Amino acid sequence: KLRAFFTTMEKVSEKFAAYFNRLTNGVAWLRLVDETKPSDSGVEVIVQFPGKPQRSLRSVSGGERSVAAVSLLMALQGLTPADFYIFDEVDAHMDVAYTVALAELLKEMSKKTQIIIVSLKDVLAEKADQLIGVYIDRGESRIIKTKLEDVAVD
Amino acid sequence: KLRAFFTTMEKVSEKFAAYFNRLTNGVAWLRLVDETKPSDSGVEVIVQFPGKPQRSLRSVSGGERSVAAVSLLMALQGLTPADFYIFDEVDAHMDVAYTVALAELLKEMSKKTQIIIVSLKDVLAEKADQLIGVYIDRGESRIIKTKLEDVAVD
Amino acid sequence: VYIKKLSLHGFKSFGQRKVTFELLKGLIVITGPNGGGKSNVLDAIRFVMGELSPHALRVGRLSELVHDDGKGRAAYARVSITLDNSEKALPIEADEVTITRKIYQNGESEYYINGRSASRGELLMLLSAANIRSSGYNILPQGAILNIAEMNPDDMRKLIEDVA
Amino acid sequence: VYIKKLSLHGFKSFGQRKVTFELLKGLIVITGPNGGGKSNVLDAIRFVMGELSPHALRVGRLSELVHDDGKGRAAYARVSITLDNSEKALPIEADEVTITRKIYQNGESEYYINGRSASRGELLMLLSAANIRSSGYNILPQGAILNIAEMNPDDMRKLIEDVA
Ligand SMILES: Nc1ncnc2c1ncn2[C@@H]1O[C@H](COP(=O)(O)OP(=O)(O)OP(=O)(O)O)[C@@H](O)[C@H]1O
Ligand SMILES: Nc1ncnc2c1ncn2[C@@H]1O[C@H](COP(=O)(O)OP(=O)(O)OP(=O)(O)O)[C@@H](O)[C@H]1O
Ligand SMILES: [Mg+2]
Ligand SMILES: [Mg+2]
Repeated sequence: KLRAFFTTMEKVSEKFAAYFNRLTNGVAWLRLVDETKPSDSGVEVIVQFPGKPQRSLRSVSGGERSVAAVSLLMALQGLTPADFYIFDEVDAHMDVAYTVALAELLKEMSKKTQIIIVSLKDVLAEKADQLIGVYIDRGESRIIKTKLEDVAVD
Repeated sequence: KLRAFFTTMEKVSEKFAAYFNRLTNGVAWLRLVDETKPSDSGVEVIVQFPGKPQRSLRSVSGGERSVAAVSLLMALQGLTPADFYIFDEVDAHMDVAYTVALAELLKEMSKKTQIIIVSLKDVLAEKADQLIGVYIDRGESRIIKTKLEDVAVD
Repeated sequence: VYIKKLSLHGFKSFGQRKVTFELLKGLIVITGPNGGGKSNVLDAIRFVMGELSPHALRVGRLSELVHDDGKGRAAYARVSITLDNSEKALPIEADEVTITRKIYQNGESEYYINGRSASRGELLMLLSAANIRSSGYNILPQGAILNIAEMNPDDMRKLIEDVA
Repeated sequence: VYIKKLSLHGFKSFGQRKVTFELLKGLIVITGPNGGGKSNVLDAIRFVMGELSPHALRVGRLSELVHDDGKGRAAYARVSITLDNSEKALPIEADEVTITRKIYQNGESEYYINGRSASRGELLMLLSAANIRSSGYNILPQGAILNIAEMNPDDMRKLIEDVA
């Protein structure tokens, strides 16, 4: 059981580092809080953004946390792959640079896995294979299939 | 004490309704959960967006909650006015329409009250009397005073 | 297994006029104004996969999932999802599997697999063959991203142990 | 009373090179990339107003407020804020009031009002004359907007009673 835990932690840490590096050019990993108690120590998430010292995930900025959390989630999902992802406004606190990096990563992943993402940002909509607008009409939700140029912000 | 509570609740409810209507064209108010127990009943926040039935604040969408919460906060603040507001990315989940409405309201309020708002959205930056960019340079935060055309997204 | 079709009828903000999404296998972006119904689509997907927690579906009680236009609630809410099964990841002899869940005002649910009435347990068994769960890490609700970032080390350990 | 000037020195991501904001009385928008230091500016304003809770300043312990460039922490962090007092809302005979707070690595703080050393209590008394508190409703940290929306009815009642 303990061996299975360490193998899994190792795998998640590696995938996490790969996704995080892809999105931010930084490095990231998982480590035990207390190396002397391997069977019940907590696990800390460490991130190092380019040009900055390493920090625990809990003490970085809002946008930095979003980008790290998405990377971690993809790493966890990688161990028991399902064939689709559904994200709801994970880009809300990300700046343009991270949103573009996320859009590019998702576009690439979507060649193998179906990815559905709810977003209010054009940067995401531009990369979509399929863009669906959801709105209220006479008190009920309706949908329209659109291209980006159709939903251009008025 | 009870009379003071009701007077305050009335005042907050009125101001809340005014700000909410200004941002959404809808109506909103505060009400006691249990009218039969005025001295210890909880207070519910009710909102009604245009073309929709009335709902409790907890059961509307993410963006709808943001816009209602900002309205409520301004109403509460109105009772003990300080001379400045500081908001950190309150527009993160708002769509363009609500962000524009918020920007216009803040612009108007800023004629009497200093308003400092952290935002990643151009719609807010365009209305600013003063736009300040904060970024990291060689491991330290620095600032630049900018105009919107200087920070245009590359 | 990917989602080919999703149809909502009387589910939350989706009313009497049935709405159907035909989905591709690539990158699908759902956009639109605040309060339009985008997150309700995610709720519908978790609902049809057997989700029982009202909190996870952002309601107080399950009966609140049924569309309410202010003048009264519809009789029931119904969501169908069609999954691609060309690689036979789901133990059913068909290229497509359609799952339907219907819920009435009293909170009672009915489940159907390819038109045949089924129990919730049977549905969960079927989906687990392809690693599909309504609370899986592949479905991330609005705002949940920040919860992951604020997790304490002990919870993070449990998370890794779960996946092991 | 509005904020005319704010200067940060060794506070969180702000390093040895002092940074000064000269602020107008209108609408001020702070923007910039993720991790740049925008929210740290808000933390600095709450800090200089006497905030004692590490959690409210988004750190584990107060000593973490001192700038750390990876090679070691600076000796202290210092924040000064200059408030306009032309309407004499603050009980001081001056058109401007500058408050300074300095914190050392050991977590000890020093406070100054217009250059004169003062206690935290004196500072809080001064600010309360103009309804200024580090935890006031006029300061809304990142993400706090959703907490207000999720408040339960009993908490909402307490909130109204507080303001009464
Ligand atoms: N049973 C119901 N009947 C009718 N409307 C409902 C029901 N349950 C929820 N709603 C409404 O559905 C609307 C849309 O909610 P949803 O959370 O899907 O919006 P959204 O598009 O995700 O918006 P945002 O961009 O703000 O996150 C809300 O205004 C809510 O009041
Ligand atoms: N004591 C410290 N020394 C050095 N850097 C610090 C210190 N405390 C926090 N930081 C760093 O400050 C950076 C900026 O944080 P802040 O939350 O202000 O960013 P932000 O501009 O608000 O970003 P976002 O747009 O993502 O919300 C973080 O990367 C964090 O690691
Ligand atoms: Mg939503
Ligand atoms: Mg921030």
